[in-house]
Amino acid sequence: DGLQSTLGEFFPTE
Amino acid sequence: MLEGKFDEASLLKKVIDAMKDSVKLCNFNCTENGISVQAIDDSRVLLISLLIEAGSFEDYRCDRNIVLGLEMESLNKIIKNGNASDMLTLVAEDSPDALNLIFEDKRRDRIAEYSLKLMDIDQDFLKIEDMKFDAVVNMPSAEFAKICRDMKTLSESLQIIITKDSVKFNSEGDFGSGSVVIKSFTDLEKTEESVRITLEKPINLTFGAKYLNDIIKSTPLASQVTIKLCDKQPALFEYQLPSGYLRFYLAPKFED
Repeated sequence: DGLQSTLGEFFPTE
Repeated sequence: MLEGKFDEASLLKKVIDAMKDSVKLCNFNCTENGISVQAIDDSRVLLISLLIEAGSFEDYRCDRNIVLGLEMESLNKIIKNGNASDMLTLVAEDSPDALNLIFEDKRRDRIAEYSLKLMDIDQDFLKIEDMKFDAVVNMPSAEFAKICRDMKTLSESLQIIITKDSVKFNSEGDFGSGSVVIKSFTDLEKTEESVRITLEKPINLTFGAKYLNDIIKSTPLASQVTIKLCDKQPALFEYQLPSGYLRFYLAPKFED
């Protein structure tokens, strides 16, 4: 029921 | 040196209880303004951002910036030993190898002191710019918690659909489906019971029910939760502290 995205896809790593 | 005294241990007890099942290791960054944490769960789907401002403490001083690497389960074990109504003081030296926690009973002369070994935690830091949101919902935190618990009995995913004046929580499972609709509502006498929806664009997003059920462990912290959503972006769930916040950024699910 849907693919779980991760936060790394939205926010760059410092 | 860090010395932060909470009038009641209950605040930190609730904060640690809300975080400990999502993240195992956290760097607590102590500055003159307060204590902040950014921590990401192992699956990198849920990010916790905590800010306990100096104003949340009865007394607070931090002469130099200090990083306290803490193992949350160990911290929780110690925190649970103190009573919620105890005064709690956190003490750490400038280059500490331990965090001291002192619980003082207000009615009796009982002082309990614990020392927690610190860890060297190498964590990467996600840069979260000021996000723009299409919809903001303020609602009673207990109601949001019940919806997340109820919907999880049906499915591992929870869909949040926001239109002009209502929020629909929808769950489609193998054996059935369910939904709860919440409408804007103002309770003038009990403002904490109110529901406020601010909408710029309609929202239709799906999240993992497991993560939402971790987020709602923050319910004892605040009577209201603020949910901020934007199409195809992580959602922000925020619980206000007396001075500061506990925020969760949750990555959405997408269609296969």
